[in-house]
Order: sequence, then structure tokens, then C-alpha cells
Amino acid sequence: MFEARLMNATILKKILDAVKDLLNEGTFDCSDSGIQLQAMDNSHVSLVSLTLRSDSFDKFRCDRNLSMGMNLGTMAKILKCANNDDTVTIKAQDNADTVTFMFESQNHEKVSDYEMKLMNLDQEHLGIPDTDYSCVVRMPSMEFARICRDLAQFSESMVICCTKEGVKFSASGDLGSANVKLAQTSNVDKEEEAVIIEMQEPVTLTFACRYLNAFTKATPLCNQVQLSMSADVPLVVEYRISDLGHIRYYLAPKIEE
Amino acid sequence: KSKQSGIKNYFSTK
Repeated sequence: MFEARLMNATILKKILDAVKDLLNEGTFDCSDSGIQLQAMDNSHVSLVSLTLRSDSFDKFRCDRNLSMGMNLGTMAKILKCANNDDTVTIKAQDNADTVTFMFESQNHEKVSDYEMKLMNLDQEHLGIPDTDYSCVVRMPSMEFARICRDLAQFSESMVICCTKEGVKFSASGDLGSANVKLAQTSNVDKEEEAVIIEMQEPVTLTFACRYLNAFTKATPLCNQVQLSMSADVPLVVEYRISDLGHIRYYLAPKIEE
Repeated sequence: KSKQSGIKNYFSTK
């Protein structure tokens, strides 16, 4: 028996919004420790890794490890049927071929349940090595979203250059070129507005704007985003999900031919 | 010209 309850549907709606542009389906691996989803986008350029810790759910029961393959488009449709302040309970029997989403209004007067067929997905699991990144940038997630949106107008790809002075985002194409430089915040009044750079070595990497823009769909989940970079390895774009866990996007760099 | 690399080039297949 698997049962996981959150007092508020909003967070789950935001999580679905953050993955559904990249992934059509995904396997939710449920265990004692929580729920994990790892999946590559269709073109195998990026990887989404979602972790939700069991102890942060309002109720969590997982008697046996369970892998539930879900169509994320269908799941998003179902979650749209929940009001933001509804309690959500996800339920499945062991070895079941369906999962049930139950929504309960705050006054307990409306209860709805939606059953969804599970899918058998033959998805590859990738082993992600622990990496000490040369540069780790923390910045406001809204600012990152804005930069990705603005620079995508100029080119399909964006160069991110990080030094100890700051981080520079550049794009150039037929229309012209764009550069956005962010200096490290000297005086941190509000932590969520800060730009903080931890640098071992300067890094310059090129990434496809299309994927970066897809990652920024997670912006409503967290005020800050963390970018981790090292030469010749995938960029990690991480959004914390309050005390529930995190979503990490890995993006393979563009390399010189 | 730069070329998009695939994510599987960087991570091991379990």
C-alpha cells in the first residue's frame, strides 16, 4: 500500500508545471525515504531529477518499493481539477495498475477522486556522479528566468561565463548580440535577492536556450536558483521545493565541433 | 560552430 498526502495541492501543481514541457511521461519511484523521479527529455539532452522526502509529507506510507509510470500530461490534467487549497492524497495498492488522486476541500465537504492508469515505462536510470563544481552561482530565480527569456531572442544558445567578479550571460546571432552581467551582491539584505558566487576556477560553457527556458518553468517553486558548472560537464540547475525536496535539471553543454 | 552533446555521454547507465 502506498499513500502520500499533502495539505495543499499548489506545490504538486507547480511541480507538474516544472516538468511537463520536458517530459511526456516518467516513473515515480516510491520508497520509505520518499518519491523520486528521474527522466531524460525526448532528445536525451537534459535530465530531470525530482526528490520529495517522505518526512515532509503530511502523511506518508510506503509498505513496499513501488515504481509508478505516469503520463505527466494526464497527471497535470487531473491536478488541474484540484483547488489550490485542497488536500491531495496519492494512493496505490501494491502491484496495482492504477493510481488514485484524491482531493479534499478545506471544509471536507467536497471529496473527489481521479483514477489514472499506470504505464510500463522502460526508462534508463543514469548514475550521476558526485561532482565538486568549479563554480556555483545562487541567484534570484525570477532574474534567471528573465535572462533566459531575453537572451533566447538573439540566439539558440547562450554562453555562461563565471568568474569571481560575477557571472555573464551572452547570446549573439543574426539580429545582434546581448550580454547580461551580474555582480556578486556586496550587501545581502534579503537573501532571496542575493547573487552569490562560489568559484574555484573560472568556467565558460555554452548551452541551448530552449532547455534553459524549459527549466525556468520551475521558477514558482523557489525564489532562488542554483547553477553549478564545471568545464565539459552538464550544468545543474537546482530549485529547492521548500522543505519537501528539490528539482534538479542537468543540461549537456554544447561543444565545439 | 558548436554541437549539442547528449546527456548520456556524461552519466553512467545503471
